[in-house]
Amino acid sequence: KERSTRSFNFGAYHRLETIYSWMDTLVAQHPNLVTKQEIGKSYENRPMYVLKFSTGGNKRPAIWIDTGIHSREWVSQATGVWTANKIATDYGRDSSLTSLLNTMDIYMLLLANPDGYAYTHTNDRMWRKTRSKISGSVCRGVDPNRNWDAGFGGPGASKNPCSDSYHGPSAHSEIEVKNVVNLIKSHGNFKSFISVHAYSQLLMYPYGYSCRNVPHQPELDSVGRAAVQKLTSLYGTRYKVGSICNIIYQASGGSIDWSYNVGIKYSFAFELRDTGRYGFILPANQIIPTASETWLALKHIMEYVRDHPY
Amino acid sequence: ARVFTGDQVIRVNVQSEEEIQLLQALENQQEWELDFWLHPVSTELPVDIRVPRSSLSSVKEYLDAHSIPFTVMIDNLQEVLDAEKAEMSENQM
Repeated sequence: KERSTRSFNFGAYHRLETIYSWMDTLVAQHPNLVTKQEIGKSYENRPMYVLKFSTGGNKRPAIWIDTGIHSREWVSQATGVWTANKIATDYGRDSSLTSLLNTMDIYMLLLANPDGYAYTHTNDRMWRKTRSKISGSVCRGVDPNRNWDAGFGGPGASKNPCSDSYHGPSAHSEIEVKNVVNLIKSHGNFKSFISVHAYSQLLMYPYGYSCRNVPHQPELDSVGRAAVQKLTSLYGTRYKVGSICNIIYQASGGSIDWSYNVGIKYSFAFELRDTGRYGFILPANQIIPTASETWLALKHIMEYVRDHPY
Repeated sequence: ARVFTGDQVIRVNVQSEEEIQLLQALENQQEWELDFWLHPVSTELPVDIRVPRSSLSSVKEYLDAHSIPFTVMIDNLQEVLDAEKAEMSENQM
């Protein structure tokens, strides 16, 4: 097993167990900055770990980043691992990030759908949903990004348990979603909520469940465009920016709609590389370039959040 | 584990509302077991569909019958997965 973060290959896809043991080494290497917190278990009883980056204080304003909620989108989990390491190693070196972490906390959930991720390694690489059993159906799993209490069950999700966008029996029925909801609500001081998916190269803001503009649409749009400009500057990767409903489709029960509606203004969703040449099977040699360009956008958003307290 | 030998991922650049409806009809039928990676929503966005080998001819006939042009993005999905798996085991070694 790859134990030391120094030899860990960030340019490769890893199994769940390898990522979990890597988390321990990251914590061990940065004891004054990174802690690993279990926020609950998955349906199949796997622990769900959040990496908390904090330099002290109590319930400081915080930024949430999750990757891998759709298990087959492997470049998102891989980008999450690379980004966690980047934050840990750049603290103290990058003045902007250091100033951010001296006033805010960052929480990262790298494997937001652990059962689904394990299943893509053992049974079905194309699996997207959770692995929960649905009473009355032979099909399994709920789309964890249609299960949030935001326009739940509305257009843009399926009520068919066999569909890949099945919204589930009720809002927050999936324990993987409930664990995150409980953490966000009990903390109560998150200022930004960023969910990372793949593919299509998009940076989106709420709403997905409705095509009407959110009150802060102009601000979110300009922050998104500026962030994408930074991303594109590295390798020329082109992104579109807009609300979920307007640039892809109406999608109800999405996580960033829920986070926006509970008052977390700076809510965004990324769809990383690529535009479809490989789709979900992005070659591992594109992990580091993808994570590097995404970092420029993530950093821009986090700096903006730092500089615009509310 | 599930294998995807001979499965293809095809891309349709929809040109009209009518084509979107024709693709949405595909989305709703079950027997061809289509996996829409990008859904038919607007003429602005492409539609990507993973088509199991057993359904390839029926799907292509359907698209041809409605003169909906398409391209093949991934010719044999299992080949790409095998390459990914080989990379992973090499890395673990």
